[in-house]
Amino acid sequence: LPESFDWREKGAVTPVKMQGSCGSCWAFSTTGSIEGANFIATGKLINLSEQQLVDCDHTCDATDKRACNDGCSGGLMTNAYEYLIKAGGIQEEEAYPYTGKPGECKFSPEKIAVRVTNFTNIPGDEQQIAARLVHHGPLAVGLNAVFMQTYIGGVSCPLICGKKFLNHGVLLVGYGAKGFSILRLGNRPYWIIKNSWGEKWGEDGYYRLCRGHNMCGMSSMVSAVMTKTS
Amino acid sequence: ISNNIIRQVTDVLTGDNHALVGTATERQFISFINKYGKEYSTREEYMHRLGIFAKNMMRAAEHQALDPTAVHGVTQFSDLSEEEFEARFLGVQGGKSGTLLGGGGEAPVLDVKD
Repeated sequence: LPESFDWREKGAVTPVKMQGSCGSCWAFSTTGSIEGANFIATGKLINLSEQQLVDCDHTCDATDKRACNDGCSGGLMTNAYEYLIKAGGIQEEEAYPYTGKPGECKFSPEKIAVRVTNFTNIPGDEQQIAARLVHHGPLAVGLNAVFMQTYIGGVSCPLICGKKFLNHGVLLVGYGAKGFSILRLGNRPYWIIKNSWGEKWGEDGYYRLCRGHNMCGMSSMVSAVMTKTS
Repeated sequence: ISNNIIRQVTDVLTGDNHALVGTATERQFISFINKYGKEYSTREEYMHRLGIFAKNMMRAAEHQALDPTAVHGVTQFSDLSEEEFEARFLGVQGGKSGTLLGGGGEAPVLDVKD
């Protein structure tokens, strides 16, 4: 594995998006992982539609029937993959633009831009996650966002951060080897995370989180998606 | 006896955040409003948001102490309570139960030695 790695430099990541006042982070995390997987398969970076998921996906988790995708009220990335496998695929952002409000489903199967065939959960070992990230592409991640409301920049390495209560969906796009950490004496590795709160938040829309400690539960809910090339 | 009763004249009793008016916190709040183009329709709403902003400044200081390698402070979410922030900008369902595997199964373990 390389010491540092960043899918943004390789053109696999679309510009930072803005979910607005809508709990649709799960949809942005899902589209980000599909955009990356499709780029690696085809060499083309296509901006995909979150609104299709917000409007049309009401899938419930196979093991917990209470965990259902529900537009701006929240959802799960794994549910969204299940929906996309059944629906056939996902449209482009331009064809089904984001409004930030739940609405009537306007999905047109003939306008599918990327087809989803399968998905996997990545074991909660951060070396495994790094290996999957490098070999497979950006990964959908769930984490505890308690420190993100006040985050401005730097490597976030909180002394206490809940690992069990995961409430935010983001996209893992890379990692770095040397982010300075005073308390942990010297340079510490970090993850590079794409968020969906616009470019004005964090480091141009990105979050750097300490690597190697399942920080804020980031290694507990990691998934990768497979796309079909035509 | 009535002459000995001390009448409450500060806002602690009413909780309307008037004690914050004219303070450095309010000046920071005005700067925040200008930076992020915030608009509040009534004076009551302004005072309510000012109170939340003051609490969030304390929260940012706590986060800074707990997370010294990052920078914490005023963001576009500084006028939202924790509950409002969670309801409007987060949205992973079922996160309390930890990993939900869905129907995807688990990826095979890769060799990561060396």
